[in-house]
Amino acid sequence: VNEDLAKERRKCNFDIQELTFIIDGGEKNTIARRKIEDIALNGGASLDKIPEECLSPTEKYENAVRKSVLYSKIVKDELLEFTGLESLGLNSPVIRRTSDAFFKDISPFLLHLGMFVPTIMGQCTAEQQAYWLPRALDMQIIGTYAQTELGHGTFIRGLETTATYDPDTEEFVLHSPTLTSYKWWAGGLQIRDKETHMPLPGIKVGDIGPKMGFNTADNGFLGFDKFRIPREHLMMKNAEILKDGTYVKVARHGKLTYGTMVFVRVVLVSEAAFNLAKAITIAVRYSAVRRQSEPRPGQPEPQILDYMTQQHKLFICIATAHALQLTSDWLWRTFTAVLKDLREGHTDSLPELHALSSCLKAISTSDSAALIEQCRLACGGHGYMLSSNLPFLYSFVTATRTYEGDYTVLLLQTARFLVKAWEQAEAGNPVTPTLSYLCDAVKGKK
Amino acid sequence: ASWDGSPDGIIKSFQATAAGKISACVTSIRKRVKSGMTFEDAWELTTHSSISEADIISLQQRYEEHLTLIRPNAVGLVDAFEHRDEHSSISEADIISLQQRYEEHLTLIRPNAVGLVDAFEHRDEILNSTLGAYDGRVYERLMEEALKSPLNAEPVNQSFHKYLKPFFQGKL
Repeated sequence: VNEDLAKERRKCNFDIQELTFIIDGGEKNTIARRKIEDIALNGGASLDKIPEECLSPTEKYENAVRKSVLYSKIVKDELLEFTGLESLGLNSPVIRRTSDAFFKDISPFLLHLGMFVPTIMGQCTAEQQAYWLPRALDMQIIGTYAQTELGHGTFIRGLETTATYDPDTEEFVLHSPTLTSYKWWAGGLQIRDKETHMPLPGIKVGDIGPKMGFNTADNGFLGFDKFRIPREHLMMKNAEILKDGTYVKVARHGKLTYGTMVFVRVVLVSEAAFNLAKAITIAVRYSAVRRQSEPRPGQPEPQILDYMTQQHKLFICIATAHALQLTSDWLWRTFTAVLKDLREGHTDSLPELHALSSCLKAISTSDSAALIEQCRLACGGHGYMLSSNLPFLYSFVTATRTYEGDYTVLLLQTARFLVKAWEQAEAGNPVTPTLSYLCDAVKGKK
Repeated sequence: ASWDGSPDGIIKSFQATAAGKISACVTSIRKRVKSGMTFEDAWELTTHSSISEADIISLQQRYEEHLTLIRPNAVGLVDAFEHRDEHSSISEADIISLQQRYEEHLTLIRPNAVGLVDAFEHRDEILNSTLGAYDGRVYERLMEEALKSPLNAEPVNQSFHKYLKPFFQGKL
């Protein structure tokens, strides 16, 4: 170990383990995490002979698919055996964390596990879940999540893609009438033949080309030429189409159909915390090793961590990484409480969760991206090297600011909720606990 | 809100700021609607209130958790100090006093900086970084990775023979 870093560890005046246990949510979790990481990583399957950044775009993608398969096999054969699916959970932080050893950029299976599977869980009826979920979890099928159109946003009623129901065959006919109606950013596309992986007749799929990040996911365009899918394949938990084509609204609350989206936004706060924690770990350790300048003549170069300007850059990041993690834990607890309420038929807290997850997703991903960039700047020229991993972390997190609700759009959604809350408080009606301070403000006219 | 420079005071000042911003937004929306603007167009003016709200929740959570789990500490305070600069409206004297306390806290955190990031327990394989590995062999790792570059596979890259040499010789 580098002597400067060893010295730093010797002078630390708090119990590091204690903090690790808190971050992991308890000693038991820390022990389990370490064990899982040992199983997943000690075999060396995550290592690359040639650095990923030195590969061509096609080679990068192929290598990522190779490692996705390897990692999935490790999860299925070894980790699930060790922990059991119940306790591990496919979206568990440990799985997410460990996968980063395999993918410097992104896993081609990310959308399948991060969006497709949760959507099946949230939007399918029990019968549909019984059919699709085992196949999806066992990776017999790989799903995608095609929403945004090339020329349009996500306003569902404004989209150009059509799905016309044909009661004679009990099928939906999906069609992309214009270039602008093509789906864009779909990931891990699997609308292909099971054996040959050729696109099915009536399906136009392809890669959308190099991006700022996310280059190892099969993000693509998707067009339909009167492509038919069976009626039963529509996820019908919250909205149903009967055989004769009658539309039946099942959900008691319109926002229930946004369940997957809210779930992903909640998870993204943790994602922002995790990636910032990685960036600041890199920058602080580097700053303990790196020496620079000669503030006092004849004296050796100080560690750059001793400069207050460097401390200002870095300690904010440490504090924010912890803060985001705590906020993310709180948001997750709120999310699970709201889900419990929903199962019991109470939807009162859903608008608040929607607003909270919107603004926290916006702020955490935005702050995290900015602070990761600050970490890169704190590492000077060496931080500019792709091998520092800081540019990858930045490009990954800056994507999270954009997808699943852009920063400004989400703030506007929260604003709508806040203004309504103010009006409620003004009218003397109760407001949700997180906004209780508004009542005092209204009363005091401050 | 009572302002005493404490984390609790900072949170209260944020709440006051957010409430003020929301109030201003509501007033502004009503004025604009009265003057003929559509209700929807008026939403555009409300983003700042959302930012404040997110900051409050985030600050409150981290402060409460720090109180119950870790004890009030410099890390939580540094974060709160940082935020007050950006959004709160406080007096010049408050800012000078907070700036001094902020700098004192940076010094307090300094000995624990490496410990605080070690606590995340990110294994080297997960960090994937030449600069951030646990052993701190920064320069050795930078060089090891550099040597893996395909450009180092041969002593002279073929572009020299194809392009540079003819160019130097005026044969292009």
